[in-house]
Amino acid sequence: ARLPRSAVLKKILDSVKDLVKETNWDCNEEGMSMQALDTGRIVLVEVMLREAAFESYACEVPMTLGIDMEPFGKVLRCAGGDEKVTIKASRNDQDHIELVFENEEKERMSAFELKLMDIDGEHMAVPDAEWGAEISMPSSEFKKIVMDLAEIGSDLTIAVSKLGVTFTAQGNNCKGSMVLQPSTAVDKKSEQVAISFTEPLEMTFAAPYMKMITKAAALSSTVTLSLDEACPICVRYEMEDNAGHIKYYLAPKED
Amino acid sequence: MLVQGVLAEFFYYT
Repeated sequence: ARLPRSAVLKKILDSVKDLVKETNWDCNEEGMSMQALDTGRIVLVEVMLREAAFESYACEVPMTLGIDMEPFGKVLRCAGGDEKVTIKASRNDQDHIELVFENEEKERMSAFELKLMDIDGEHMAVPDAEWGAEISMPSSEFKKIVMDLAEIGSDLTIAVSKLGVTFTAQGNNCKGSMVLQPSTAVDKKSEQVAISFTEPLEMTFAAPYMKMITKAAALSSTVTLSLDEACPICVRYEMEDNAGHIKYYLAPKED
Repeated sequence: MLVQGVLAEFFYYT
């Protein structure tokens, strides 16, 4: 599997490493994907890197690669963001993978081996949901709102009504809320805020977890929040050019 | 007082 830029892998690693220390990557002809729960079983993260994300991709037999994020991160730090990355996994020797970084300008090539782990893979089935509300907005804006409000309090409430979407945090000494309304005057789709809902709803989530979930803003200019009463929120980042997505499910806080 | 839910309450293991 060859990626035109290592930056994509670096960003994916950054987006999951606070939640997941080790995970199985499933490789098949469609691409590479992973699903993992954090240790508290509060967040589920799913990553899909489709064949379209790669400059070249071949997977003759489906394989599962058990990756330890820490050494993987050390290896990836050796790659320049614009260097090409080739990942090689051999079906005859499933003990390790090879990673080759190529800098075409400098005619430099570096090669690494990463030992694979035998990870007991847990897999969760996510039922298809009919969401009560969906919000799409610029990912940078969502990140700023979450980062700012997480400083105010550890509970982040998201309320959707005809007023728009309201994000509220309450701490011991202060309380703050931010309201976004659907944007009509913005031309660029990536800068628009769109809100749809059937009934008004209000749900509360742990702000520190939501902060971790905003790391993926680096992968996509937009984010979609899907909510339904008393269900986990789904926060979805679609990468450009059908390259894939990263999705997080975060369990709500309840009475 | 709100308590943190876990995903197993909503999803199931396969």
